[in-house]
Amino acid sequence: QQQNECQLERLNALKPDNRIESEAGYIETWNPTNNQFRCAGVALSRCTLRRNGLKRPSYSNAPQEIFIQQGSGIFGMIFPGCPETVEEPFESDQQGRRDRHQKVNRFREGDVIAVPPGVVFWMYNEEETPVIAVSLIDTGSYLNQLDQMPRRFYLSGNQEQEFLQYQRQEVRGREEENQGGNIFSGFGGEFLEDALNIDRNIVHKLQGRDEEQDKGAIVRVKGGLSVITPPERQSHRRGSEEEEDEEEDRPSRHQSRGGSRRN
Amino acid sequence: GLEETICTVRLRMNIGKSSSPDIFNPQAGRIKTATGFDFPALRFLKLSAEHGSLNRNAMVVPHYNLNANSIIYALRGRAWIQVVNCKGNRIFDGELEEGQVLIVPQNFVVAARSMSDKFNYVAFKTNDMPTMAKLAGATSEIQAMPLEVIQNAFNLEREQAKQVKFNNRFNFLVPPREQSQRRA
Repeated sequence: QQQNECQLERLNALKPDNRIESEAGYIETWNPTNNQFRCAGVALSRCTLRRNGLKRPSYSNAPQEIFIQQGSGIFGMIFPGCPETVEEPFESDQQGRRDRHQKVNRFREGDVIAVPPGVVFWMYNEEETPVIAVSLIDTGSYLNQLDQMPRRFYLSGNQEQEFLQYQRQEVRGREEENQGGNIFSGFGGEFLEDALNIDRNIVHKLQGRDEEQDKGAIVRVKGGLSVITPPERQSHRRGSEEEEDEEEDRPSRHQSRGGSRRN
Repeated sequence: GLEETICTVRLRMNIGKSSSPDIFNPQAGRIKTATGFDFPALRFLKLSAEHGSLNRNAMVVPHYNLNANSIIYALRGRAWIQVVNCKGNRIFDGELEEGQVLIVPQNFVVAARSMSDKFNYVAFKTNDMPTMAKLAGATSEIQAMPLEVIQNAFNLEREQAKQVKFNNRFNFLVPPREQSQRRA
């Protein structure tokens, strides 16, 4: 921190000052270079996902705390080195490849989601009600070994990351750099072909080269996302408190097609 | 009890030319690490180290350190290294050779390919329990994601998403085409 950032004589209530539109939602941000945010060592953004909106996988350089202001859906976090503990009960193709992945979780209004730095996070809205998620990035955390600037590393797409424009304002005079890339887009095609054992066409798609830029960080999943999730929990009202109990034993495949709210 | 703890603490651990590497592939090479788990003195320092020895054309798939900066010092030979930042820009694309150092900040993605018969390096990491996330191969982020998320996030056909997810099971490898050239 610079010396003067917390010499605040006056505080202001702040609204988001930037909005980036995507195919199935938008992300609003507050300027993290504002002295009040710098003093607190945090950055804030608000993400709105329309129905069937998938927030593309990304990670950040500092711990995140996400509050679900409205809506419900599913999210995934990828913990490096952990096994894929959720698997399809059948082989999905003739080559015997069955889908396996790490746990997928549900979220609903009022939830707080804790995302460690560097851990890939994605979320999806299956309902008609838009999901509004307010995300705090604690750039002042000891877990962040970079500077105080929040950084979002996207695994896919070619959208501009939400805090980049403030960073550009900070570093005036520097030549305009390429922008709107994901972490695969920076690698040479041959590196990725060899690392993933895939052909050049797929590499181009991973790098987001053939994609129109207005898809953005939140893409629409045609027909709804179908992933394996644990059994649905039923909610029962007990007095004034809502508690979760009663779990079915049968595994299910989460699917959100059509308009039904719950299965 | 000080003499049983601090006074007798182990202050040395050999990670070069180790006979028990943590990662070993006869074709690609070996990697050995010293972390706070196996070398407790590092817990106080909040630092760790990794020694790698890569055979010719061996590749370390794109990966990043979640909780540490990495300072890579080349001990022998040379390797081609690419580093990518959060904007998707390649901020290093070149050779790292004996005596040179490359600093890879936390969360920046790096991949390497050995260009000499042996490329040996030591990487100092600014965390005693560094965690590495891989973007290809076993236990990678791609493999841990549901197929439909990969398909929609990357705008792929289903079969293409399967290839991305299942085609490579290795983090440390000699690419198949290099293997066939070597055999020829």
